[in-house]
Amino acid sequence: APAPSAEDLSLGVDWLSRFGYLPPPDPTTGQLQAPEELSKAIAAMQRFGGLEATGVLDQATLALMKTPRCSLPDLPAAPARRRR
Amino acid sequence: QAPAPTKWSKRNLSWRVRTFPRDSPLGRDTVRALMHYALKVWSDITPLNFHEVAGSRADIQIDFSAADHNDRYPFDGPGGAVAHAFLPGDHHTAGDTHFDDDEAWTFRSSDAHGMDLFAVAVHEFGHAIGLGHVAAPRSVMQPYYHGPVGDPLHYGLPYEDRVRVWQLYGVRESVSPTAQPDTEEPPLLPEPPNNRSSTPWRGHSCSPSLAVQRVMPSVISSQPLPQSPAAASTSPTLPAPPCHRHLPSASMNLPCPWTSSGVIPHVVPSGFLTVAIKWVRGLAGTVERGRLTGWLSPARLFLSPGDRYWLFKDNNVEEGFPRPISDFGLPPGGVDAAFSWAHNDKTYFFKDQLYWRYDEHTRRMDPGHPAQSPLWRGVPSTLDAAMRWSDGAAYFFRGQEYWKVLDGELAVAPGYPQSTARDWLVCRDLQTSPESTDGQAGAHARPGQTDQSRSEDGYQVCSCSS
Repeated sequence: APAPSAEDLSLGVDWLSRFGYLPPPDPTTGQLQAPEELSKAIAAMQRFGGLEATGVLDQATLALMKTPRCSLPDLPAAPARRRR
Repeated sequence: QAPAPTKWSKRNLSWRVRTFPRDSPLGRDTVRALMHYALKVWSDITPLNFHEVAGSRADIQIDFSAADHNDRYPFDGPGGAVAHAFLPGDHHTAGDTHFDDDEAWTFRSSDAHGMDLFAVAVHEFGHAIGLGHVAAPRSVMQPYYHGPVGDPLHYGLPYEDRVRVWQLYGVRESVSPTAQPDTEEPPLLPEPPNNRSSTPWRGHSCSPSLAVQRVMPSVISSQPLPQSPAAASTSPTLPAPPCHRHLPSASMNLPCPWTSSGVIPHVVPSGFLTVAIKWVRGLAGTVERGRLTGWLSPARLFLSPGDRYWLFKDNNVEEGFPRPISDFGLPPGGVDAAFSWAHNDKTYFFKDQLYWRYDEHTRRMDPGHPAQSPLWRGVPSTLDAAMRWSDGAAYFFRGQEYWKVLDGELAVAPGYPQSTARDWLVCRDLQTSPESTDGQAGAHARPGQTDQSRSEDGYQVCSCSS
């Protein structure tokens, strides 16, 4: 599958954070999400939405992200990581 | 780590639509009715009871908001996030439910692009009572919008959702966990707004035959409908009976005392007596004189449209009601009037030319009753209605007239009877035919009265200060 565009990736990360699949990005460091974390989050989202859990941000996943829905997160908000 | 489930510790929950959609084809009554049915989906199978309230305090505040509306979940225009609700808890927003006002909310629409309000509301109210999202594709708590879920009057929750809500609140007594929910005939949904006439009923608002009850801090005044089906057929059509608007829980799961007796209530803010002058389409039952009776003992309101009575606390029907009026030792067939006299803490019931006196403390009829009416000198021997008003006086109504008995007195005040229509309904021309009488506050109000006349939400309101 073709790699998602930067725009789709940004949309996906934003969406996954918004609905509880990813911890919110750390505003102090601007730390990006690790690829493994992102893939796990996408897989969890796909499972929740009834898609095959590939962990890849494909067109079906993006379409699901654009489906009208409730604003509440699907998973309890994951706490943001703290620096030691 | 799953958080502990949140749920309401109480079982009676109030709700209110605080703001309505701005540019929606759905009328306010339709929105309210859809909210009612969406909540009923949950209360049908759990011991939860929902009742609509008019005041500013409600457990579940419902809003139609757009964009950022000062919570953590800003809306994003059409599509995307369409609604959310807050889980139960100690926070002041607990239970509050917000719908995106930028969505094209629909009901029974063939438009595939619209957002079915009932379907979304059922989901959101699931949150409002403590349910989170689930992945199960058939669950109504699945987070994605999949279109309408069917007719609100016949919708039943998927089994998975029923089990989850039972885990929170248990099973409603009348429901078998393995059976379909009770399919008792629910009240009618309002027709779409474009099918209605907005013409107010111009009935006999100035030739009243009233049942009245002052309810702290509100007043219910009920006016029987025209006596014959012929009169009904000539009346314009108006929305369905608004009983639940006023005493919500009375009509949700229990028979509405007013509509079952063919009487329409109207409750208004403190200090005003309002007469309902709405005609209800299709409701052409004959109403006999005095069929609706109300009386108030300390903090408790009783309403009786016949052989049974309902006990209200606040806006809620107490459990176990209605009960037969024989509880009070009253005869079958109902009473004409009843009221509690603060002077001696006794409640008086009137029927024909007899009256009974009930002791609030011993909870029994006083010996020697029934006795011959009237107890108060000058009051007619038969009554349509009676009540105690905020000035401490007792008022007795019969026909077109009323009598006033000052607090603690045993005789009618001088100068009575007076005209009910003129003094209570502020009718400007008592000789005017019903067709030309609109019942609104007239131009000849007595000094000291503050007239208010307005048409609100399709209702004509006629009020006067006390």
